[in-house]
Amino acid sequence: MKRTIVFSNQKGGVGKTTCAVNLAASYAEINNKTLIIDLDPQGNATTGLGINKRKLDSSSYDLLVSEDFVEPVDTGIDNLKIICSHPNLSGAEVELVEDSDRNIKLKKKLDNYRDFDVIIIDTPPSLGILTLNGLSAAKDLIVTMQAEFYALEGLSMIVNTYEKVRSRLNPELNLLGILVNMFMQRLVVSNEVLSDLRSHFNDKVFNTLIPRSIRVVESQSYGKPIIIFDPKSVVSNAFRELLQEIEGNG
Amino acid sequence: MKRTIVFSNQKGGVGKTTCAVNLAASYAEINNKTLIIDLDPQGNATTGLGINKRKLDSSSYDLLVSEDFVEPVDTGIDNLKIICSHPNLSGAEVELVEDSDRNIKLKKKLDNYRDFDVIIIDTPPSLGILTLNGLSAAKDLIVTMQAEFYALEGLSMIVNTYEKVRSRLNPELNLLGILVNMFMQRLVVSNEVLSDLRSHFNDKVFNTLIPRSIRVVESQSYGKPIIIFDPKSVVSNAFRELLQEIEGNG
Ligand SMILES: Nc1ncnc2c1ncn2[C@@H]1O[C@H](COP(=O)(O)OP(=O)(O)OP(=O)(O)O)[C@@H](O)[C@H]1O
Ligand SMILES: Nc1ncnc2c1ncn2[C@@H]1O[C@H](COP(=O)(O)OP(=O)(O)OP(=O)(O)O)[C@@H](O)[C@H]1O
Ligand SMILES: [Mg+2]
Ligand SMILES: [Mg+2]
Repeated sequence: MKRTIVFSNQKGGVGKTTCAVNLAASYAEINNKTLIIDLDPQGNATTGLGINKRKLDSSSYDLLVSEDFVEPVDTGIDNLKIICSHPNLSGAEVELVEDSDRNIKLKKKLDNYRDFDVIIIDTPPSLGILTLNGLSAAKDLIVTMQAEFYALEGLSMIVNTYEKVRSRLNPELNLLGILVNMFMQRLVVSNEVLSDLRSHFNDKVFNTLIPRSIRVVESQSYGKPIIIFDPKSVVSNAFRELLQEIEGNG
Repeated sequence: MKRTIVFSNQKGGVGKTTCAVNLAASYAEINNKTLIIDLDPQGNATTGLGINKRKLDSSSYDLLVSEDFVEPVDTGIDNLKIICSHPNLSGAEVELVEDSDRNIKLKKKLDNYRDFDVIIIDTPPSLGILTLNGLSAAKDLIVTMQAEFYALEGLSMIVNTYEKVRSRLNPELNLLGILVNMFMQRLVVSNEVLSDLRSHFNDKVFNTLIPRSIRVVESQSYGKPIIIFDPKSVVSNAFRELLQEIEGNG
C-alpha cells in the first residue's frame, strides 16, 4: 500500500495534528514505513512526538525553499520518521508569493521519499501557501472536524478549496473522508450535527468516530501520541479502526 | 470607558470567538454601546450571534478594501452591534499584499465608530494580514488559550508578533492579559500548565478562568452567546467576572 494523506481544515483546534500523528503511528505499528511532514509553523506534530525543534539542522521549511535533500528524523517509534516544522515556515508564505511554483514546491520533492509506504502531512488552520502545498502533494485528503455547529459552517470552505485544488493543481487529490473527532455520544448537539453531516456527505463521513478523551490531552504533555502513551484506550482503538476502514477491511 | 480589544492567537480552536462574543455581550449587558468586528473569513462570531452571512450588503471585507462607510448590523441584543465577516476576507490577504498600508487599513477606519464605548475584534487562527489589521487597530490584546501543552508552545509566536506590532505598527498596543479558557480544574495537566503560565507571565495571566462547559457548545447551535442562552451558568458568570477584572474592580 502506498498512501499520501494530508490533514487539512482551516477551522482551528479540531484535532488535525492529533489525528495525523496517531494515524501515522497506527500505520507504523503494523510495519509500514511511515513519514510525517509537519507543515504547520506551530509545530505541534513535531513536539507531539517529543522532538525538540531547536536542535534540528533541517526542516519542512527547507523542503519548500531550498534544493537540498531533507533527511527525515527518528521519532523513537519504530517505522515512524518525521520532517519537522520550523518557525521560519510562517515566513515562507511571504517569501514564496512571487514564485509561480509556490503551491507545488512540496509536490516536486515527494519523489525523494518513495521508499516510505505512507506519508502523512499536517497543515496549519488556514488555506494559504503552506496548506496548498500539502493539498497539491497528497493523493488523499482527510478533513477532521468536531461535531459542533461552528464546524459545519467551515466545512464549505475546505471543500471549496479541495475542489479548486483538484481542478488547478492536483487532479489526483481524493477526499478520502470527513473524520469526526472529539465526539461526545451523550450530547444531543453532537448527534444532530453528525446526522446533518451524514445527510450532506453520505459515505464520505467515516463510520469511525474518534471520541473525546482526557487521555489525549495528557499524552501531549508526555510528547507521545496516545497510540503509544495509552495503547489500549478507547481513542487508540478508534485510530486503529480508522486505519482498517481506510484500507478497506472496515 | 473606551476600549478596543483584539482577540488573537494563531493556535486554533482555543475559544477566541467564544470569548470575544461573550465579553462583548457582557459589556453590552451593563449598558456599554458595544461593537464586534469579525475579521475571520470563517465568520463564527457572525453566526454565533445568529446572523445569516448571505443576507448582508456589507462586511468587514469592505472595511479593508473599500472607502465606503460600513454600517454595523443589529444583533438582536441591546447595545450590541456587529460588522460581519464575509468569505471574501480570505481573498483580502492576497489582494492587499502589494498595498503598503495593508496592515493598517482597519486602524484608519476605526475613527468612524467613535460613538461606541467598546469595540471587540475577532481574528482568524493565523498571523497574516487580517490578524495584523486587528492588532494594529486595537489598544488592548487578549490572548485566549487552553491549559494544554500544545497551547504553551504556540504562546511564544503570538507574543513575538505582539512585540513586532508594538515596535512597527501600533506602539499603543497593550497585552491586556492571557485568558485561560476551557479550564478543567480536576485535570492535573491543566493545573500544571496554569502554574507554568503564571511563573512565566505573572500578573499578565487573568485570575478569571473560563471553565469548560457543554452549555457553550449547545449555545452555538442556538446562535446565541452563552451569556444570553444560559445567563446564570458558571461560564456566563466567569465572563462577567472577567469584565470586572479588566475594568479594575476585580
Ligand atoms: N479526541 C480527543 N479527545 C480530547 N482532546 C482532543 C482530542 N483530539 C484533540 N484534542 C485536543 O484538542 C486540542 C486541539 O487538537 P489539535 O492541536 O490536534 O488540533 P488542530 O486542528 O491540529 O489545531 P490547529 O488548528 O491549531 O492546528 C489539543 O489540545 C488536543 O489535546
Ligand atoms: N468554555 C468552553 N467550554 C466548552 N467548549 C468551548 C468553550 N469555549 C469554546 N468552546 C468550544 O470550542 C470550540 C472552539 O471555540 P472557538 O471557535 O471559539 O475557538 P477559536 O479560537 O475562535 O477557533 P478558530 O481558531 O477556528 O477561530 C467551539 O466549538 C466552542 O464551542
Ligand atoms: Mg495542528
Ligand atoms: Mg474563531
